[in-house]
Amino acid sequence: MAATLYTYPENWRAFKAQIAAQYSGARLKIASTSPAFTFGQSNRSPVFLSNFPLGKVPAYQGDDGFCLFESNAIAHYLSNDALRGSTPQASAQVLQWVSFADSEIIPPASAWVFPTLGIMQFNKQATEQAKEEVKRVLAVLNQHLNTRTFLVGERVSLADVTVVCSLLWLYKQVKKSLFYFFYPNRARFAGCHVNLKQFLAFNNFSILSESISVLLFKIVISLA
Amino acid sequence: MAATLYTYPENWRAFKAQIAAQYSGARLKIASTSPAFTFGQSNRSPVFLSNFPLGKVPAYQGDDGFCLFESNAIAHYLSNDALRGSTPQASAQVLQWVSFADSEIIPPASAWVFPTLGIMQFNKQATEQAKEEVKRVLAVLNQHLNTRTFLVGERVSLADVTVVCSLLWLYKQVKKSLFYFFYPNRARFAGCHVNLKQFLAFNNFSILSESISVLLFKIVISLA
Amino acid sequence: AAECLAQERIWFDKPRYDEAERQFYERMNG
Repeated sequence: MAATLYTYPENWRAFKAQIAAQYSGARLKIASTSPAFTFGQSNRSPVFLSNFPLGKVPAYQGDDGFCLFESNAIAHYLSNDALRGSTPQASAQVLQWVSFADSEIIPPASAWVFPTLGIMQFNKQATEQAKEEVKRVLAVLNQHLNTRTFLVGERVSLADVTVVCSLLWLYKQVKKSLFYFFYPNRARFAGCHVNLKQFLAFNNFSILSESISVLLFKIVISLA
Repeated sequence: MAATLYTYPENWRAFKAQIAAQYSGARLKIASTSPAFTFGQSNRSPVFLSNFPLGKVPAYQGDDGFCLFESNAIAHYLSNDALRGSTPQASAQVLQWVSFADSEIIPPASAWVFPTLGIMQFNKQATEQAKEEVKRVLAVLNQHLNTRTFLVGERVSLADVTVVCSLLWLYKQVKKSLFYFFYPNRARFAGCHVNLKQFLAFNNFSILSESISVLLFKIVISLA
Repeated sequence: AAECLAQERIWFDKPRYDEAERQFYERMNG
C-alpha cells in the first residue's frame, strides 16, 4: 500500500514532496480532492488533528502509520540520499538552501504575489519593497549559479527542488515583471530543472517549463 | 585549528550551533566581539560577503574553508547522528520540529518580544494577536509533550535544542505572562533540557534554567 | 543584543499570511 500525502490541488509546498518521491521512487498517493480529502473540512476533523495538531497541509501518513507535518520534513523523508546530499557537507548545504527558500524567498514572494491572487489587499509600498527583496534574493541565487548548474554539487538535490518550488508562484503570477530584472543564470537553472522528466510529471511544471523556455528565449534575445 | 562561528553576543540562532557542538564535541571558535568580529561592520566586508552573500549571522567557516550560512544548516552540520536523528523517521521528525520552530514559533514570539525590547513600535492589537499565536503553538508542544520528555525519541535531539532556543527570548522577556497560560509539560521539558550540562555551558542558559526552575516551581505550586 | 536582534529579518506577518492563504484555498476547494 502506498503512503498518503494530504494536500489541496496546486500546493507548491506539496510539490516538493511529490518531486522527491518521483526521484526516489517512493510510492505516494495524493489525497487532495473529495472524497479522499477536502481542504477546510478533512483537516479539521479530530482524527486528522490527532495526527497533525496544526491542521496544516501538506501532511504525510505512511502505510505504517508514521505521520509527519511541515513540508520540508516530508520532502526530506521521501528523498533518497542523492537528493538529501550524500556527504555531511552536501547535506548541510542542502539544508542551507532549504532554509534560504523559507526565510528569504517565501516572505517577499508572498507579499508580492498574494495581492495578485486576491488573497490580500494590494499595498503599493509593500509590493515595491517585496520586489526589491525578490531582486536581492535572485541576485544571490544568480551569483551562486554563475559557475554552477545546481545549487549543491553536480546534480539535482532537494535544495534545487525546494528553491524552484518556492519560486513557482512568482513564475506563474508575475512572470513578466520578473523578466525585467531576471537573471540569465536563474532562468537556465530553473529551465534545466523544470525540463527534467521528474519535474514534468506535474502539469504544473509543464506550464512552468513552457514559460521558462519562453523566458530563456526572451533573455537570449535581450542579451543578443 | 578550530572552525569559526561568526555571530553577535547572545544570538539565540548561534546558540543552536554552539549547543550542537557541545554535544558532538566539534571544536568551535566564537567570533562575536571586536577585534575578531564586529556585527554591522565585519559582515558587510567584501571578504565576508564573498563567503556569505546574504551577510547574515550566524555564519560558519571550517578550518578547511568550508562555509555555511543559515543557522539550522550550521547546527545540523555541527551535530552528531544522535542529535540529527539516527533513523530516517527520527531525522525527518527532527526537521519537522526545526521547521515548526522557524515557521510557527519565531514569527509570533518576535512580534510579542520585539516591542518589549524597544526595537519595534508597540501595537496592542498586534501584541494580543501574537500572544494568541504563541498560546496556540505552546498548546501543540504541550500536547506532544504530554506523554514524552523529548520531542523526538528518548533523548535530546536538534529538535529540542532548536525549539528551546527559539523560545529563549520569550522566557527572558515575557516570562510572567507566559506563565499564566504556560503548560506544565512545556516547563518540564524546557527545564529538563536547560539543566543538562551541555546547555548550562552558556551563561544565557544558566539564567534561563534559573527562571525555568522558578517557573517549574510556580507551576508545581499552582498545580498543588 | 537587542540592537543586533533588530537587524534580523523576521516574517512578523507570517500568521496573517498563513490565515489568508488558508482561506483562499478553502474557498478554491469549495
